[in-house]
This record gives sequence, structure tokens and C-alpha cells, in this order.
Amino acid sequence: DDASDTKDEL
Amino acid sequence: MNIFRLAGDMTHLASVLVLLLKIHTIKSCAGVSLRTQELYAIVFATRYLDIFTSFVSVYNTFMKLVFLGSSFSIVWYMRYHKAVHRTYDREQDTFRHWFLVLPCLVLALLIHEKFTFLEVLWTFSLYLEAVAILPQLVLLQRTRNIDNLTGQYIFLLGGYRGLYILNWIYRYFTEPHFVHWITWIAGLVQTLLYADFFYYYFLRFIGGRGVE
Repeated sequence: DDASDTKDEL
Repeated sequence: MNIFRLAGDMTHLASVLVLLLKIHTIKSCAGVSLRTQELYAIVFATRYLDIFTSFVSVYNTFMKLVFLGSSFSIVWYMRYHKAVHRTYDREQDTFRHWFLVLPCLVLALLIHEKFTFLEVLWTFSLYLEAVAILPQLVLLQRTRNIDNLTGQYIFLLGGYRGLYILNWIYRYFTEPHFVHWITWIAGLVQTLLYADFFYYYFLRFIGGRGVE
């Protein structure tokens, strides 16, 4: 799903 | 963003600030492994390649710039600043860290979530970060005793990914489809590598003396 696409963690 | 993630980022930020504080104020990098610092610079350089292409938040971009800037400036200080460079014990910091880079790259080419340039390098940075502390831990064992600032630096650096693990557990239970085995296993291995250090750090901390 798209959530896993954006690397929102550091 | 949950409290574990924020605590993890703040702990990570504190670790680089402690190290920069030590190097910049007392002009010494005694007990610090340049090789670990070089590995971390590679970790951030390969993890944050998307810093200009994918915007997540001001916080995210700001922290990426802080980690990139601090890791490269620490390497610069230890390599080229004459006062600091003099305190670097090159004879003891001999862990063949380039032997860590290639296996991590091969592993990233084999095991990744998507086979794209950015994703493979991002995965490589995860594997490399998991083992990046090894030269520092080996140096620590050789130099036996270290000053408190270096001990605090290693403690905070080890703690941040542990807090990230709590963040992943929280997100797993609160967000549907949040499953990232590669990140989780790499983060777990990374944190477990500090177990030995944490054990001695707490023993000394309880004993009220420096870390030996």
C-alpha cells in the first residue's frame, strides 16, 4: 500500500 | 508520529549532539572510531537520497539535514582538523569496516522490498547501519576505559533504534498493513549488538564510575 512507499521514518 | 518514534529521533539527535559537543568543545575525539563515523556518513548519504524528491514533512527534512550535516562534519573534524585529528588513535581503530560495506550491498541487492535504485540503496543503508557500530565497539574493548561523553554517545546511539522498535510495534498494532520485515530485523540486530555494551554501561552507571 502507498503508506509503505513514502519513507516517513528516519 | 508516535511518542516512541519522537523519543527515538530525539535520542538519535542527542547522540550526535553529544559527540559534536565533545569534539568541538574539548577538541578531542579520543576513544571515538573514525571508521564507525565514516560508515554512518555512508548510511545517511544512501538513506536520504530522496531528500529532494519526496517531501514528507518539515520535521523529516530538517532531521535528515541534521544527521547528514553532523555525520559528515564529524568525519571532517576527525580527518582534517589538526587539533582533533591529533587525538584520534589510528593504531587502535583498525576494524576493516570496508569489509562490512560489500556484504551489506550484496545483501541489499538480494533482499529488498522493491528492486529500484533508491530502494536498494535505502535497504543497503539499513543493513549497514545495523553493523556500523562494530568498529566503535571493538575500539572500546581495546581502549578499555572511555570518557563519559563517548559512553553517553554510544548509549544514546544504541537506544534510539531500540525506541524505533517500540515505534514499529505500536504502528503494527495501530496501522493496517504496516509490515516491514527488513527494517524490523535490521533494527533488531542493530539493537542486539549493543546488548553487551548496555550491560557494562549499566553496571558502571550503577557503580557510579566511568565505563570500563
